[in-house]
Amino acid sequence: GLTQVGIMEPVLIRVPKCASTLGIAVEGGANTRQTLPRITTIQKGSSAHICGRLRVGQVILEVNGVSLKGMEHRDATRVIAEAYKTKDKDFVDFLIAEFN
Amino acid sequence: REKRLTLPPSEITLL
Repeated sequence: GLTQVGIMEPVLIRVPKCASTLGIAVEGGANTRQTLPRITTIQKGSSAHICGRLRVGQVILEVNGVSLKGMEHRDATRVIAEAYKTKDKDFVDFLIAEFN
Repeated sequence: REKRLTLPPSEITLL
């Protein structure tokens, strides 16, 4: 039979802004070994932690519909920070890639 | 001859 190994399945995760901080640490970006931002830490008590759906190791493909592909670390993290800061929305939508 | 792609590690940012 066929065995599926490491299929990347994009998942949309909506994180409500329910705490003062988003609370994720990310590494990566264009021109590094990790070409898309990858979650390395989730801080306790933060919005990401309370939401409960983000996980260490997940890769962020899009933020509020904006693709992070090709963005260097500084630009990608700025997109994430501004999505959390804006008062236009009381949530941030992440398109996440996770291995199933 | 083997060609290796060496990219630098990334910094980590807390958001």
